[in-house]
Amino acid sequence: NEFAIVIHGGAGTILKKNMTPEKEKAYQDKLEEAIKVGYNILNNGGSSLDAVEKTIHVMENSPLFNAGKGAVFTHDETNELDASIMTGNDLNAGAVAGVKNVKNPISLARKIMEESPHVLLSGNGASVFAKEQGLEIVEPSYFYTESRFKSLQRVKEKMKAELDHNAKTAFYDSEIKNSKFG
Amino acid sequence: TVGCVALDKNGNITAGTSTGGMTNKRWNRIGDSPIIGAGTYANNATCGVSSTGWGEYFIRGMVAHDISALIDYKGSTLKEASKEVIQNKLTKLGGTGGIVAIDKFGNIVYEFNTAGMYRASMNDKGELDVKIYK
Repeated sequence: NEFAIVIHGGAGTILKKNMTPEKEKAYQDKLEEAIKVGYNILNNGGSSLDAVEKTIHVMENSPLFNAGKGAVFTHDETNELDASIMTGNDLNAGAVAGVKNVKNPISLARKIMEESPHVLLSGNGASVFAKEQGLEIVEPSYFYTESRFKSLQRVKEKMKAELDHNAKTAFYDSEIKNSKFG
Repeated sequence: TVGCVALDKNGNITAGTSTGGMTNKRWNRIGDSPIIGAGTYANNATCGVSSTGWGEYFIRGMVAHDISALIDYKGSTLKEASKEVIQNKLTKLGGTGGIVAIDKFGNIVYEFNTAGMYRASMNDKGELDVKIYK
């Protein structure tokens, strides 16, 4: 292939029996929307860097995926976002860990790669850098989604129950095991 | 976790990954996504990789770089390298998840050891592939 693009939107215990037709179509439609953004950039002679950033924006801005708007909750009921990007022509890279108010962390990773001498920034310092670079800052509540919040409550309840009984069982509980997935 | 790998008309490969991490994480836990080489890697001489799954195992296995290294040092194809790292190394570690990758020839690979992975790809002919289940 002269050019190509591939995406993922998470992995785990994804079974057809647990999926409604509506939910399945929503995922397929969003995956198609996202990849076509990148495909059009590449087809028009754009860079793979732009294609990757803009494609990931679509998924970060969707509540369907565990990134950006659909991020899962921490134990403290906050959302902490991580991202990274790397270019293969120069082995340059940028990454960010644990930011709570940057709408599109993949763009912050790109800014770190291109506009700083560093590779990995984290926490509040990364947020300050994002502001300085003019990236969109949002209230932490922007990342709230009811389904993710309920998932956290279910995991907390199950772990509490498991601790009350047999901690080893938690390993075999699909919901708790699935909560380990990024 | 979402991710994307692309090869452009100039032969440049880029890989990117973005995530909210794991539900119920504490103590400022950081997974593989921001660790270059663990979850994300790109090298025009070999391939680009983005990962999703149980991050701690991807860090311990340096999964994304390992796939590139097998192509670089051993001459493996992308398919062979991805299968070796995910189905043998990662699985033996006890880790679960998968990767998407593109090599310098534009070959596309999905490799995962879970029941499913949301994924899609397009090639230069505009052929679209969207899948969820194994």
